[in-house]
Amino acid sequence: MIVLKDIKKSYQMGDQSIEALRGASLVIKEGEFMSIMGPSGSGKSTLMNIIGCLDRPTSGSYKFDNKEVSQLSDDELATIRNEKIGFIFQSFNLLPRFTAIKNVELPLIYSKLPSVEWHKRALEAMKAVGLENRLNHKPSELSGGQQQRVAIARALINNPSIILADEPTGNLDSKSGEQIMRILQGFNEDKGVTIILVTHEPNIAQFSKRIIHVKDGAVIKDEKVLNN
Amino acid sequence: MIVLKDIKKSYQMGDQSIEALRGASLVIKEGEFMSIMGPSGSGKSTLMNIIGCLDRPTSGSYKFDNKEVSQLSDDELATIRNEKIGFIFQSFNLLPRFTAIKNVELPLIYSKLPSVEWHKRALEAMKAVGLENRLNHKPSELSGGQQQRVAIARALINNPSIILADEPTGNLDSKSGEQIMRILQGFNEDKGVTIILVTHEPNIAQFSKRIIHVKDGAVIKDEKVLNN
Ligand SMILES: Nc1ncnc2c1ncn2[C@@H]1O[C@H](COP(=O)(O)OP(=O)(O)OP(=O)(O)O)[C@@H](O)[C@H]1O
Ligand SMILES: Nc1ncnc2c1ncn2[C@@H]1O[C@H](COP(=O)(O)OP(=O)(O)OP(=O)(O)O)[C@@H](O)[C@H]1O
Ligand SMILES: [Mg+2]
Ligand SMILES: [Mg+2]
Repeated sequence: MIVLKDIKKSYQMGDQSIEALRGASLVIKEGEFMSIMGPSGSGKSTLMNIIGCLDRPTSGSYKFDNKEVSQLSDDELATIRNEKIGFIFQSFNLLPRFTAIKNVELPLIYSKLPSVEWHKRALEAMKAVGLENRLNHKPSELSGGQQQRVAIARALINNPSIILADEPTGNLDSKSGEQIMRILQGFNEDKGVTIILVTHEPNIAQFSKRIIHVKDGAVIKDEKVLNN
Repeated sequence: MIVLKDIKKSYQMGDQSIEALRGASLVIKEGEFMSIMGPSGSGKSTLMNIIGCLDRPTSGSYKFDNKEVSQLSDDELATIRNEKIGFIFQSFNLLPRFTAIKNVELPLIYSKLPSVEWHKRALEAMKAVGLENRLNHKPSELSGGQQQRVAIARALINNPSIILADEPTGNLDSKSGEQIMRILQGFNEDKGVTIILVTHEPNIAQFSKRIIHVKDGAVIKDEKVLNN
């Protein structure tokens, strides 16, 4: 389903070249629940952005459902991003002038759901993450962990077939964090959703079935989670 | 040194009142190393912002070095913030148009250090957090954990007597997180700096000597850390 071969990403800074990814290769099958761990700055978010079709690699091949992503048109990429992928960003990326519930409703623009249904579905998502009494707060009127949970609810609202979660519990106490992980587990086990999760917390990674380790822009280890 | 008595903070949202703090009382002595833990939305950041003189309580008393903070002028408050307190924000608050090193230098405007010394001291701070090869990156050209480390370096640069750290390791792998905690421990043990740390990770709280637990806007538990 997702096949990355020798993915490289570099940034030009003046006369210096920053190698964010130095040849990452990875196969992720449909319905997998995988964690990505590794030191700060090792390339995890860069890898997630490429998988999520938000960024293009400098070189290498990325096949999504057997189609070479670099050959897809902007429209085809937009369709994958809006209909197939739910992305929980490390820095949330909420729209500051919209309420929490409006932020969560937004992706439904790309769904077949009639607009009279949007509020009802967004309300369910907000309840699932424990924010039913924060619907009309703007992001600046929410705590850090509440903003993170709005970002989570927004990523799940369109029933994506792939969820990319970049540090989804970084601002959550253990209890709220485990509640989120059980939601993700439910999507994986009940709906067969593929989940790719970046985390630095081993207890969170234990909810997944496979952990890949990234260091200096490459995959250095690939292990099964045994309690699962 | 810091005495909070029955601190309340509420926000008016239309006809509804949100009680972020419902009467928090706390005594923090000079040189203490204390953690604050509690569920998402329980009032930890609100408490930190009041202690850091960034926000005023709705009611209650806050004495800083025996002076009632609500009676201080804006100038006196600004002096406390700029000269005595180093604040590591949960959402970093870096200036997007300045490089990492420039962001770290900024608080030195309020110090007695001559400007020719600023770059040298900021460079030392960047080295201490492992970012000597990211000096000229803007925040958008840094990973989440690198931005967090710039925010940490910036909070320490003015040799504050109190460090307020709101989830300082939320985006860091365990190794980088422990490196940061050892820096904070050094400030506490070698320089007698008071450290107040919000964290949701028990391993991180273990670096401190006291943990207070917050729930629904009040302090519900106050415990000693025994391994220390
Ligand atoms: N400007 C505001 N207007 C209305 N409510 C607010 C505002 N700022 C914060 N709140 C509410 O106050 C409560 C406490 O917020 P605070 O940021 O202190 O929580 P926290 O303990 O730091 O949470 P987290 O662990 O998620 O960061 C939250 O329920 C939040 O929704
Ligand atoms: N726009 C950019 N220009 C230059 N360098 C960049 C840019 N974006 C990222 N980098 C660099 O690429 C490297 C990888 O960044 P990435 O965000 O993928 O790391 P990460 O593994 O997600 O880190 P963290 O755990 O801290 O979030 C970092 O060293 C970062 O400084
Ligand atoms: Mg990242
Ligand atoms: Mg907070």
